[in-house]
Amino acid sequence: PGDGGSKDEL
Amino acid sequence: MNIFRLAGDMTHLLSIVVLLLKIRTTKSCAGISLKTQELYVIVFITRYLDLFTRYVSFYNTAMKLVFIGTSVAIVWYMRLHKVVKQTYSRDEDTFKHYLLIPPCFILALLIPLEFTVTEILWSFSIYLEAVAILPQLLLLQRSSNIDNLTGSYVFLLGAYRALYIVNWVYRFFTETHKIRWIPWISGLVQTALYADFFYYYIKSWKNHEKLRLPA
Repeated sequence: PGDGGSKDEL
Repeated sequence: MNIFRLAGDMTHLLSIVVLLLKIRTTKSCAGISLKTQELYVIVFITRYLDLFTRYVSFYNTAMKLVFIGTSVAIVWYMRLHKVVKQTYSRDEDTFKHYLLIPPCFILALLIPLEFTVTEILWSFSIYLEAVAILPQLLLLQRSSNIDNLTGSYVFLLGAYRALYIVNWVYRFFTETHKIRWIPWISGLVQTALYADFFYYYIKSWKNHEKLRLPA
């Protein structure tokens, strides 16, 4: 969810 | 995963290794701000709430566990370890860090990524991380002599977010083509707070002299 790509970052 | 983000994560991990090394080998946490470490525990816990609900990759899960585990361990050392806790610079570590929490939380309510509990807390953790270093920087200004491991710790901590900014630029142009205001602006503020430290750190390193921050 949320803006693309931020949730695979630490 | 791009090289900049990997370098950022490794630099972040290295900063924590250096701090743990300092505490364990010298059995001292002199010059380290307990308040900054406590803020980091809050940052990691509120950011990694999806640790058990969403699996991104082994790397992602492992690193989240390491960051939460080490940050708690550092606070434990500084608060409870019989030898280390006596070396805590209690009188100099006076930044009222709890005052940082309400503004970050209000900002997360006003500008969350999405209006759900996990996203509000994620935004809160991004905002809080940007200012979490303030107690540590204040303590460095008050420390008469900053030992090499402490200086390296703060330098690596600042460098990791600078590498993340490069990662965001890289991903914008190669992958997402999407603006991500929350992490980008917070990351820029966070890195900017290190600006004068970086200046004096690099200067002391080039001149082979002891690191000292002007009061």
